[in-house]
Order: sequence, then structure tokens, then C-alpha cells
Amino acid sequence: MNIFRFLGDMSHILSFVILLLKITQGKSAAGISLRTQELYMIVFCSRYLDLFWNFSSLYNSFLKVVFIACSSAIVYIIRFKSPQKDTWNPELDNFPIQYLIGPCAVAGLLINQDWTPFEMIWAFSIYLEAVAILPQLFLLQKQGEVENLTSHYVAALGAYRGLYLMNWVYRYFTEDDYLQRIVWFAGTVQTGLYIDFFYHYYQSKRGGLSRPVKLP
Amino acid sequence: QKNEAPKDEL
Repeated sequence: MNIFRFLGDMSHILSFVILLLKITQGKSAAGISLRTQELYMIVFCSRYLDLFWNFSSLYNSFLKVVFIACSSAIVYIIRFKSPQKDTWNPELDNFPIQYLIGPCAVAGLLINQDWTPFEMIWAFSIYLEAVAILPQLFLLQKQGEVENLTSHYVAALGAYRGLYLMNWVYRYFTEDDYLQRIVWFAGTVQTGLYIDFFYHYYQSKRGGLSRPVKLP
Repeated sequence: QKNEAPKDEL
């Protein structure tokens, strides 16, 4: 465990907290992509299947359960709970996620570590996580202006990815035996998707002002 | 020569 990875995980947890607060306290899921949340639920449920046979630390196992629970709770609230379910707009949040899931499933089958079923599922989850934010980014783009909490949510997720990138660099240079080629590739793609958002986030938050983020 | 790491990250 190094400081980059720890802060990355904390930033990831913070993103869940922000989103859960927003939809439970604010009673609205407006501006939040249910599609992205469903993709995250698929990502965590498939990657953390190994909860049943892999144990590396209590920290890891605990957070795996937390991630599955939080993403499931978010999907449940937006899809089934009143009044949140009435604030979700399927016409705005209509990104065709089958075009993300399909290619990621094929990539998982073809490009994985050692051709076992779990390695294929695991690689699929890594590829899908890389692109899971796209429906959310497209939704923000359509709306043009992004509510503060929503922008903090996306920023926390982006920070998590950036910190994980630093964690990989740190581990590569400090550990004798450490490679994660699939994760590095997908993680770099994933982090890249946030660059444009961060540019606009910085523009609207600089100078201590808390204006909503405006996207062109 | 480095090897693929065990799955110890989230």
C-alpha cells in the first residue's frame, strides 16, 4: 500500500458518498446517468467475484463489498425508489451501452492473462470500467451546465483514476516483480477520458468561486 | 524480468 493508492481509494469512496448524498438528500437523480451507474455495478460484480476465493487483505475485501453495495444501492434508488425514479430522464440518458458492453466482452475473451474463465471476466471488467463514465460525460455534455455536486462527483472519480496512475508508476519503480499491462492500458484510456472535464472543472472553480461547470 | 502482479488492487 502506498499513499497514491490509498488516496485513490479514498477519492473513489468520496465519489460514492457525494453521489449517495446528492440523490438521497437532494431527492433527485437529475443529471446523473443511470447507464453509467449500471455499468459500474456490472464492473464491480464481475471483478469482485473472486471475493469467494481470493484474499489479499481485509482492507481489499471490505472495500470490494462496499463498492458492490454502494453501486447497487445507487442503481436501486434511481431505478425503483420514489421520488428519485421520476427524476431520471431516459430520453436524455440514452447512451447505447450495449455498444460498450459487447466490445468489452469480446476484448475480455481475446485479451486476458491466462485464458481461464475468471481472467476473461476480470479483463472484461477492467475494459468496461475504462469506458463506463462515457454515458455520464455524454449526459453532462447534452445538458451544457453541470450542477455543483455532480461536477464534484465526476471530479472525485477522475482524481481516483489519476492517483491510481501514480500508484502504478510508484509500484513499478519500487517493487522487484510488478507488471499489470492490461490494467495500465485500460487505466490510461480511462484517465484520458477525464481530461476535457477537468479542464472545464478547473475553469469554473478557479479563484475559489463555486460556479456550475459549463460545457461547450 | 518482471511478472504480472497478483490481484491485490481494487
